[in-house]
Amino acid sequence: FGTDLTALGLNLTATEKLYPSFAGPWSDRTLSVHEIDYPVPPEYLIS
Amino acid sequence: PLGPVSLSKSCYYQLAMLDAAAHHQIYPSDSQRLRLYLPATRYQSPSYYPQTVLPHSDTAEFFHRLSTETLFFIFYFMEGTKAQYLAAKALKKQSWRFHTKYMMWFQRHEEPKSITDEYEQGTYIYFDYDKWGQRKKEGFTFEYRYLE
Amino acid sequence: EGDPPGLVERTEKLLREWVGIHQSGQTAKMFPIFVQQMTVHGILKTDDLVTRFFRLSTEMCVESCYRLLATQPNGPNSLELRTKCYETLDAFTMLIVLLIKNSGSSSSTNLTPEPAAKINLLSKILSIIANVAIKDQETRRAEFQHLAYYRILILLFIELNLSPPMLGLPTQGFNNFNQMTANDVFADNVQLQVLYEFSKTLRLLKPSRVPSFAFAWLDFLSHRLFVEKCLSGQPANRPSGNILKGWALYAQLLIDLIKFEAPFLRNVELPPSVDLLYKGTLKMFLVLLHDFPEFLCEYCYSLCDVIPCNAIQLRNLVLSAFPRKMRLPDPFTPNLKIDQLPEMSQPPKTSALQNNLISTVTFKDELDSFLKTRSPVSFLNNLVGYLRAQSNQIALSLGGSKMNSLNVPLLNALVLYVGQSAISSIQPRPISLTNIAGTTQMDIFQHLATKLDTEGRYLFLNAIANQLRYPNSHTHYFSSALLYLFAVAPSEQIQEQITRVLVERLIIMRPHPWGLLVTFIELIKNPIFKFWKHEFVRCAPEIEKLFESVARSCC
Repeated sequence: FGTDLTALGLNLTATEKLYPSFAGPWSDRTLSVHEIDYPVPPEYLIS
Repeated sequence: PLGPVSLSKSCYYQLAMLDAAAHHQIYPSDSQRLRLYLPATRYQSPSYYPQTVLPHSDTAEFFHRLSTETLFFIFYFMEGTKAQYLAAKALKKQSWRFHTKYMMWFQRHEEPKSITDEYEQGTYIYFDYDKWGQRKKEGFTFEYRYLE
Repeated sequence: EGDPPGLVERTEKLLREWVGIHQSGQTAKMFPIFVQQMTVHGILKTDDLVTRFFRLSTEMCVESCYRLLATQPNGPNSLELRTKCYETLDAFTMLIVLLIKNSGSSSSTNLTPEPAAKINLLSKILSIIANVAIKDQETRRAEFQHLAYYRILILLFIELNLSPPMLGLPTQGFNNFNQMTANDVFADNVQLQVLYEFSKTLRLLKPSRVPSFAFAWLDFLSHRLFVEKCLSGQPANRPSGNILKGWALYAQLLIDLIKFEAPFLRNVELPPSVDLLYKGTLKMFLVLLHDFPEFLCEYCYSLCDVIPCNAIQLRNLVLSAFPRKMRLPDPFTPNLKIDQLPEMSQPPKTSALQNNLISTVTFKDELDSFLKTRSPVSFLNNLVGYLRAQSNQIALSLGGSKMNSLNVPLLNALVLYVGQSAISSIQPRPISLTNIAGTTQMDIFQHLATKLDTEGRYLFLNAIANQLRYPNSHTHYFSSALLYLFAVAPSEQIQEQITRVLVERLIIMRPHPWGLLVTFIELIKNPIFKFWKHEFVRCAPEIEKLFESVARSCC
């Protein structure tokens, strides 16, 4: 009967897109903002 | 009605390789830049701690409600991430401005004593990430070439 | 042939030095000095030496990773161990990024440095890394580990995309999503070339060639940045040609993945590792369905050509996609008059190549002639034989053996071609059971329904059911065609098989395509089909219960 796709940890009712915080095919959670590499201005890369 | 199809030899080889590969877990950190301060370590905290991402915690509105201290923490400890980007936006909204030479955030303490095309001069509050605290700086010249 | 004497030692020395520089955080400042070192060691003297340097460096990074991982052979790696692996790999990746960034002329006269040299160097390095991985798979086989290759490739992709300056592109990137400057369009074209190089590399490393890399490969395919660059229309009004090119690259990779899984899916009972890969595939498709339904609409034909008949849920996922702007009426609405929906007279918007399998000129000429004039009369009698012959020819050309089953893409293409011809000959009259009856197109479908054997007919009916999607003229026509074939079937066996093709798609967990639901509801509700009077509806208690439960949920 297939898989219950509503139980894969994806918020299918979300209005915004899922892929920006998609943690990958085998992760059961979405990424937090501090885990998402982002094109910040080079000056912010303090270290 | 199609019935099973016997697998070819190459399929059996592929399956054997796939079985072996299934034992080498893919970590979320495998595809993320190395985090200097907060590495992506999965750690089982007590179940009564929030285990999922706070709703809407990836929105500018959420960051606008965070305290200045929290925003500075996020800015300096979550470098190169969307969190740092959103923290910077929220700090700017609170009239902080990033000095690209000192790599610190400055806020006017009062109207500058002088303003030219190249700079402004006066008393500022700045956040010193070395000493981790806000400081007052009088007679400081904020050169616009260092304004982000 | 072997490397020049001393090259391995010099490469190792340089690589160690660079890892040390990277760990000190001085890469940007020390890079020019390091390049001089490379020059002194003669690494940059010829193209061949550059190639050897990158191959040797990749092999050394891979080896160091294997040595580290071997210190913890069992159980999940500790983060410390993983981080140690990353340090060497990230250093090597950053060296590649900086070499790419500084390659090619950037004379002060031209506004933007010549990116062609950068793209060429990127292409060379990516193919070197891929070939080292392929050789490693052949050598290590089950001992192969993805980490080194995956980390280098994904981080290279991230750095080249998150920091456009690396390609000598304008730093403002695409901050202003509302409109693109000429510079932005230029940058978008360059980033499309980068995307093309990475998708070419992923094709080189596709699961059927490097099965040990399959999980990492799917992780790369699902990575938010790769999905963004391939499929997203951001920034707004990006050149549409570039968006469609990104779609085509991504679609081809999805097809590579499904082709790898297909032989295992075909047999339903999935080995655990395939089940894990397939569950990951479903999850990725679910994200695509939610975020990029138009992409799935665009490529549903190509995807249905490779999705095996047993992968019903995956196929339902693809067929459930509909344009975001469209509002679907609830299929369970009592007395829903689907033929009055305005969308039902519009063809699905797609520019994807289709019917490309009816390329045999003679067949197409005869088909067109029969569709127009019902001659040559022999066309129908030869049709099944032709399909079998073509199937065998395609199988042999793909290096397979003679198939006793029909070629699915060929059958899909034929059904779609004939259906489109029927729609254009019926419209502007409404599509209805009355208007499709007695047409040459329906002659062909009825001939196939009665002359094909059970298996062939199952594939044929699936080809029709694959057209039951969101409200459009194809859904409307093929829904009517399936119901008409049920109504005029000369034997109950055909009616049973039509029912089976629909029901096996409905009893699978969601999602279900809109067209499938409205067709089945019509079948069980409309008294002209006498559905409930058929023997097969009660052929077994659980079947009877199944129909009643489906009927309850449908009605």
